[in-house]
Amino acid sequence: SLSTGSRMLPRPRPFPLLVVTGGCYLGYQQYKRRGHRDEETGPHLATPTQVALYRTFPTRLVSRAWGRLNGLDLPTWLRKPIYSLYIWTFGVNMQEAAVEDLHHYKNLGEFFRRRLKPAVRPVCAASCLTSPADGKILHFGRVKNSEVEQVKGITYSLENFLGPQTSRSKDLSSSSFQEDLLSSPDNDLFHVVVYLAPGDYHCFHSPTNWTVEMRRHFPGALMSVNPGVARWVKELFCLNERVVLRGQWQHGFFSLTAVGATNVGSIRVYFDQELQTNTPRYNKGSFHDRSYVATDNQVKSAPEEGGVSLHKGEPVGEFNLG
Amino acid sequence: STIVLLFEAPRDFSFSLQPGQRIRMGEGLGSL
Repeated sequence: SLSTGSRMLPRPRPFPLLVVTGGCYLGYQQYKRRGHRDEETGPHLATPTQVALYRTFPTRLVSRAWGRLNGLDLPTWLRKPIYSLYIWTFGVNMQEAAVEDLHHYKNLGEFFRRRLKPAVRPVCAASCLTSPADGKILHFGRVKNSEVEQVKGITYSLENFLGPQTSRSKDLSSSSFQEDLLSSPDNDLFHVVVYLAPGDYHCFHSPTNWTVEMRRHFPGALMSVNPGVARWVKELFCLNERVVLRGQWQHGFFSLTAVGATNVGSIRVYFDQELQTNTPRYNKGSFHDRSYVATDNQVKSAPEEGGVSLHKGEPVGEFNLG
Repeated sequence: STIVLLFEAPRDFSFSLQPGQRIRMGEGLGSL
């Protein structure tokens, strides 16, 4: 039986073995070299044609259709399996939700807007600036030459992002857009980008005590804003639909911008009922301003006369599916 | 979705963050 067994064993073939292991080794070396090259030259950016192609996809239409679909009430027996799949896929922590019973949420849109238990997000009293949302820090730092870093090495123009200065805030003596924003030459401009993943709590709160003086709504594309796309599409945050709230805090200029995405295309600001995002029609490059400060020839309602005062941790708005 | 904060602060403002870190609403971003 031993002699029969040895006849059935395959003969060792050193040449194919050498080719396979050598190929794997060369592939690994190539992969390592590419990684180093990416570190040296920065990430691979989409060409203008690739971006234009991406923008031809009807992302707004898809987003609204997605929103409509998720606004349909689910039968009670279907709620638990659908939401459980969502929870499992995106790692939602339901123990933090104000209502843990999945049958309570009529549709996925409502589930997406779920509130949290009051004590699960204590607001840091020691810090003058706190996170406005749950998420991942994509980038942060100092703004230089009126250019903001989207991810490391990829910048976008501050002016394209915020839009032109209003005549009220424009200082003719300053030489750059960035300087126009600053109230003191001893100060600098800083930025932080927080990315909210699909499983995150999607309301945003005031990061500090400040007064919102105006809102600027930029209708636009609704490309994905996940970190991979942010590394690939330059000026992504200037192309996508967004709502800029700007005003003043204890150190001068302050702004909070909510940027929409394909799945999460609409933005709601609780104190601004006029704001409507992800609507079917818009003019490319247009934006809509609303001032919360009464001007001389404009009489506004009492709470808005000096702008909208927000306290650190106070709910400001939310993102919605579609 | 994404939130971008842009703000003016004294030059000695420093962030207490790491790129890619997870953060929760209300946690400190930086201080003076």
